Amino acid sequence: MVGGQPGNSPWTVSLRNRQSQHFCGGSLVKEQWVLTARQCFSSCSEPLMGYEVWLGTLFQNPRPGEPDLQRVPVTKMVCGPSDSQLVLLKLERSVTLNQRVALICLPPERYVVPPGTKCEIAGWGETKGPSDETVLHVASLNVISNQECNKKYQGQVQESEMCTEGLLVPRGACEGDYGGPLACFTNDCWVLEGIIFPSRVCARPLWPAIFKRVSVFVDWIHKITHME
Amino acid sequence: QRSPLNDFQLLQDTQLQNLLHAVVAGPWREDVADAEECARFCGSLLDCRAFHYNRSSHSCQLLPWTQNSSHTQLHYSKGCDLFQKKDYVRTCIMDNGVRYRGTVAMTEDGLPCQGWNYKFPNDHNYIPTLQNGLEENFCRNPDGYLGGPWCYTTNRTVRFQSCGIKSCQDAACIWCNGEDYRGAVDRTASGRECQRWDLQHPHSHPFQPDKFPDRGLDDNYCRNPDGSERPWCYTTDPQLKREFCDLPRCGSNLPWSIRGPETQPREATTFNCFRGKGQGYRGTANTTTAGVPCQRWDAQSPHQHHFAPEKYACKDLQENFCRNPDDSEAPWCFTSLPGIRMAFCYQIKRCTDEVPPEDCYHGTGEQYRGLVNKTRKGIPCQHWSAETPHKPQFTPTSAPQAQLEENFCRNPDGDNHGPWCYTTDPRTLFDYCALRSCNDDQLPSILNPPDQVQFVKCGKRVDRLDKQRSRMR
Repeated sequence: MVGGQPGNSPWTVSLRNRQSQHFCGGSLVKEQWVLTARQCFSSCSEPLMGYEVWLGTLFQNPRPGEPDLQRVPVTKMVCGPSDSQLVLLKLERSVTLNQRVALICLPPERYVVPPGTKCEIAGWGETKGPSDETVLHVASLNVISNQECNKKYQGQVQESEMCTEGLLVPRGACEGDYGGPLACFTNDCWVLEGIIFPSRVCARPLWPAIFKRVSVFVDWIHKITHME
Repeated sequence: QRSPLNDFQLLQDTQLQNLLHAVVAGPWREDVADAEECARFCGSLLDCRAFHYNRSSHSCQLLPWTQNSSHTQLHYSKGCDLFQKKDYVRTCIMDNGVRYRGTVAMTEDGLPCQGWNYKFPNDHNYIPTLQNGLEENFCRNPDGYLGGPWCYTTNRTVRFQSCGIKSCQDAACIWCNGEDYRGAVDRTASGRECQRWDLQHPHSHPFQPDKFPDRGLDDNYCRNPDGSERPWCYTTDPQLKREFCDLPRCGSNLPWSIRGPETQPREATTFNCFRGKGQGYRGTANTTTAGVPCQRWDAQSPHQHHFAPEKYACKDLQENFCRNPDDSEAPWCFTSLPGIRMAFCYQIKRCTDEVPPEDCYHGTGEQYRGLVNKTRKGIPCQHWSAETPHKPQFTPTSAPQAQLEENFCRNPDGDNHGPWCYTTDPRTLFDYCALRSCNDDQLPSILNPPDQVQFVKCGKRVDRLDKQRSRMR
């Protein structure tokens, strides 16, 4: 996370590979389901033996026996619609919700976050600076319209994507943050409006950041979590 | 620090049954702490060759036979593990094979062995006992013969001959970096005994066999689960965590390009995209996802590392190209920035794993009545009227308007992402079909929902935690 600060984001989870190393972020959308980026996984059908989701800690490498840490194996992966670049991970069991672990709200179908809305991204990724990426970092970003965003990206931004404004001093996602949430505050709740997906660069000065727009795929999320 | 289990080979969820009714296995011991305690019992008894260990009841049963004994059969048995003494089941020999208790009964020239109980055609002074393991006509080495296990032959003119059983060291060689080595060497290059992969003592480690089912982390054999230079193991010496094993290379003097298929990447080679974890990626992307230039693999600055191209000949560590030599999640590289050691190259696209669409649909495909009957991954659809492998929520009876015929792709629930079907793969309930949206369609525009949106039981957090942290700082 470039330009962020250590902070709290109880729905941001750490995806761990078979050697328990953090490799991507994710968002807790149901007690037994995590939404993340497809790019983080090698295949839709690959067995996920040994992969885990870690929740309830601010530390990338929590000490053994940390009381708030929950480690839950991933049992299943469901790939989203082809243009979504999203996957849902089913956990072996429901997580325990508490002050450190919370569900993030899902947006209404096809909801468009108004420009100017204040949002946050969170992750344990590269900070590109003196800040310590071993603790969870959070950065605030303001939403801009796709029309505004497309001025910079020459029409490349699709409706299934959304943007936050580019700042002079770079602030945004970087290596290791992919799959994590863009959470926006609506009606007194934090809502998962975007997913950080691998882009060409970490936060660049004055370049808007692009996210996958969750509201376009929220019907799929509901369908999977109800049917599976 | 060695575990008594080191003398045993494990077959998980397996029971070994003797089919002869006259032969009965020992009673179950209910009072054991763990499998190591059973191994200690069995190891000290000459007539114990294997044991069952029940993981839930923590009990074990000693067995006087192995899977190589006559009239025995292996069975799947959940929760019950079978441990067999390595000396009885290993098909190669350690040292000069004095402890070999296998069932080879033929000499290296193909002569049948004479039974150790027989004095004809070759007379001898050996008397079979439990100690010397002289059994039937199996090759043995009761005198420590340097040529390994031998036997008297049934040919009067050849009194005895070596059986030519290979040493475990020579029985299997390694290609590339030995990720596929599945041999039975359980000693490091300095002669230390390996720690079992399924134990966490004397050294704790992340390579639990259950987590790495494709890495062959059997017992305490040398393996390479982490893209090291060659197979290795944790040692039973508390002072030395891990060490390489000394194993022969296969055809090591041939150049990589002509060594044969064993040396090729396990994943198919790709150049513009990557499949799976990208071990087969051989393209020229040379920056990280964030655009940071990669460090050359043959350089040790700014980051020191052990991935020297000459030691990883099969991994094609050319220039500063993104590669995956160690089973990481995707191609990666060391970066040219001193502050960032390594990073993934996620900007390389994944090769599509979808089959070409065979038809198209209008709108969201609720009116699609075509004949496509497979998913975007090419999996055949399940019939809408079938109940296996998945019990459908939508059936021809429950949704007659959707015309759920045979196993054709349909959209009975108005899914925004197009027609779908239940799949014939038991692991995948449903998936979208090998269809595309027809070109003449106007994409539906995003609509704003009603102003008032209510959320329940989500999206709340206690920001006090942040404040506590600030105060601590």
